[in-house]
Amino acid sequence: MGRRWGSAMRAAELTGCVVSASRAGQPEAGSWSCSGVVLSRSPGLVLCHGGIFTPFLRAGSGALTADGAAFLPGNSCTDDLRLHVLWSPTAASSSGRAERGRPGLCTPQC
Amino acid sequence: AGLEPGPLTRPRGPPLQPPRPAELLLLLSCPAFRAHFASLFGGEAAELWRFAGAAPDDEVSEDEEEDQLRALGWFALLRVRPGQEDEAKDRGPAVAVAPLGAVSKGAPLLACGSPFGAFCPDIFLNTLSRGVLSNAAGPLLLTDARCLPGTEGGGVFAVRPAGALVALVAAPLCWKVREWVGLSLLCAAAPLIQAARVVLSSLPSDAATLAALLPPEEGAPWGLPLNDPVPQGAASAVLVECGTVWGSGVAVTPRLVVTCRHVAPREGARVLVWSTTPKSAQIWGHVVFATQETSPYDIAVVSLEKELDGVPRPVPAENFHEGEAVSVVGFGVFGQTCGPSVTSGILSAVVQVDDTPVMLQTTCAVHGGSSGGPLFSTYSGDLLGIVASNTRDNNTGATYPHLNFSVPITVLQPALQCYSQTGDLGRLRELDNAPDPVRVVWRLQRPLPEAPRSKL
Repeated sequence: MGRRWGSAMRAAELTGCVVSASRAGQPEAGSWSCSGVVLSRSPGLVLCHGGIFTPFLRAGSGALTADGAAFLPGNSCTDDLRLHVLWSPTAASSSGRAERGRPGLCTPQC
Repeated sequence: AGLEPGPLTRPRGPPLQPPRPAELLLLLSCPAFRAHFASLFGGEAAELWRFAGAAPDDEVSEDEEEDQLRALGWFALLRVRPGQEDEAKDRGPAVAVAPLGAVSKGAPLLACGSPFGAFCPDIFLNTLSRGVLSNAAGPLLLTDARCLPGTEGGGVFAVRPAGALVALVAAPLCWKVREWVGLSLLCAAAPLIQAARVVLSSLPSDAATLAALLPPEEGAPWGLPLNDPVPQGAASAVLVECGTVWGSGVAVTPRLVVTCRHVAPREGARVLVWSTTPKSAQIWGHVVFATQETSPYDIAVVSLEKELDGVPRPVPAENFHEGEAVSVVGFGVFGQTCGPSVTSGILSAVVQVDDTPVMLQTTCAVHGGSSGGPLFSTYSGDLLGIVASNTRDNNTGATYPHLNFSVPITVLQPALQCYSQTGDLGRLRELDNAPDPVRVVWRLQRPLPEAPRSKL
């Protein structure tokens, strides 16, 4: 993409991540996931979208639109919330081999 | 879908490290974002808009949709458990943040997200998409970079300030009156991180120490300014209101505005023209010319009662290059409330009859309200054409914003010049008698007796 985009691409590669939320002990309930930004790697600090937390809010999603609500502490979610963050290593290289995707999403020949 | 154990060897780089456990520190929102969201998309407009990870026809329960809407402007700050191999060199903020307003409309942006979230991270993690800042209302930003469900929360980065975090994706897809708009909704990062800094500092001590890790805002100057002529072009875009219909237009001279016939169809009708740059102005005018319904060219010309001050005169292009970078400026999406939006793409086709360009197609996102607006060359800033329509599949009702059609300015320029110099409409009237081959090219514009037209 050329030098013009170099810094932006580097920043994106360094800070991009995926966040997944699930319920402890209930793998069958599935999980919710979204993208995020690594604000600091060590110690690890990530900012991601709040939508994946609505199923875990103790007071339900109504807490998000309560008057004057600008933030909710971490314990606003139930104790069975489990979070995982996946980010790419800091050094990018082109090694590796291709793998086909999983069922549920396909890339039809067109 | 969740983080699947899946293959950790990665076709796009070194192997992924196993996912790390994390804890939720806080959920936060940007009050200014939510206020702008409410004013632009709330109230009466709420019915028109849909923001969701799924298309309007997908099965999403009302509760789910309501949850999604409530959470749209909320973000979460997480603390990630340290890994063994955390290296000293990784300490400290991983990115700088662009101050609010540092990126101008039309400036290039890079979005980075993982479509479908944790599904297939070896393929989808950190997928990039390029676009521009299409519009801004405070910290509520719009971009035409393609974002998909799962990229919510992904970062959007600037070319200038180089590599600075500008925003996070709030809603990747939005529909207006069931038409896909082709823009993604973003929340500016600076006010969000500032809100996090304030809240963290008020929490017990170990959380407060994290406040120091939050990335700083990039100080000015942000390197050489981009020589982007688009903002200049955007200044000649105006909003045209005729009765209850409104659309976009181009001030080709301080007293003459070109728009589409379906925006201002009746000669003699009074029209109100709004310009927003360099300052907000409203000037009355009247339609001096509108092509016939049977003409292939959907064009109208408005003469203003007084001059539009300070609006730069666009330079009409003389030739077109398929594949060149182009930008469309139009008042779709927000109408008068927020100034024109800019979308970017390439000139995907120049359709000719007898070696004369008679239709331009682009990949810019063009949506309802954009018709009549200007199509520019991104690099030269020259005016290429007048946007006439995007595309709709009358069988499915699906709209394709990224396939749209413009009238080349070379078709209009001689007639406009003649009229503005002599007041003679003769050359404009010739547009009603375009030869048949031209009609064939523009045939999709003609009303189908039983189905709605592909109009903006």
